[in-house]
Amino acid sequence: LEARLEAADLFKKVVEAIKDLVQHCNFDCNDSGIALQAMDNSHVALVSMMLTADTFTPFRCDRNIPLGIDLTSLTKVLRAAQSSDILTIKSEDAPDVVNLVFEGKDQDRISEYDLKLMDIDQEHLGIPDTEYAATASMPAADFKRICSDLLLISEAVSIECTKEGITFKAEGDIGNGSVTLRQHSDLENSDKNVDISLTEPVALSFSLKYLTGFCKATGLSNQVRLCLSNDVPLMVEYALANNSYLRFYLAPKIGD
Amino acid sequence: TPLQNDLSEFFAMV
Repeated sequence: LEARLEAADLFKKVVEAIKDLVQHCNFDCNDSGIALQAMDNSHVALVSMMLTADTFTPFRCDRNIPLGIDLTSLTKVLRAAQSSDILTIKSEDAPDVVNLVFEGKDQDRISEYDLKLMDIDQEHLGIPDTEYAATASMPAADFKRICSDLLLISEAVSIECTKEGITFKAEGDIGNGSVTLRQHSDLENSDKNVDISLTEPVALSFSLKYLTGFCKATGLSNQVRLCLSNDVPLMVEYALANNSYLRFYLAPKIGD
Repeated sequence: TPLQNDLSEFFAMV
C-alpha cells in the first residue's frame, strides 16, 4: 500500500471523528481505496468510512490488506502531523506496522512514524442499499447545534420528517424543546440549504449521546444528510470529496 | 425513556 494525501487534515479529522465511538478497527485497503466499518461496544452505532482511491494522489494497493489499528495510538501519531502536511500511508504485504510519513509543504521537514498493527477479528455487518422514506440535508453546524442544545433537555430526541420540514423534539424533566428546520434553498450559499425529500412521513427516536458523538465529524463537510425510514437505523452521512464519505448508523429506540 | 435497539437486529453479519 502507498497512499498519499495532499493534506493530512482530512485523515486527522476522520480519525478524530470516530475514535471515541470505536477503539480498535481494521482499515481495509484494496485497489478501490481505504474502507473501515466498525460497531461501538454496545452494538447501537456503526461507523462506515470510505476513502476512495481518487482521494489520494497517487494511490496504489496491490492486494487486499486489513490494517488493524488502535485508534488511540493512531491519534498520538497523527498529532505529529500538521493539518497542511502531505501525508503518505505505506504498508508492506504482510505488515506488522503501518508507516506514516508527514512532509511539510515546503519539504524541509519529514517526519516518519511506524505504528504497530494488531490482529482484529471484527464482526462485519452487511448494510443493504436502502431506499429511505425521508432524506434531509442541512448545514452540518445546525445539526450539531440542535443535538447539543436538546441533549441539555433530554437523552433522547424524536425526529419527525414531513414535507414541511424536519422537527427534532426532546422531552425532559425540566420541560420540552423542539427545533424545526423548514426546507429552503439559499441562492447565495448552497451550504445553507435545507433540502427534504420524502416518500412518507417518518417519526423515530434516537439517543442524543450518540448523535452528538457523530457531530464530531462536523468539520469534514458543510452539509450533513440524515436518511430515515420508520423502524430502521438512521444513517447520518458526511459526504467528502471524490465520493468518499463518513457514515454513521444508529439503531432507533423502541417505544415505551 | 425508550429502550435502545441493537443494530445487529437490522443488519445481518457477513
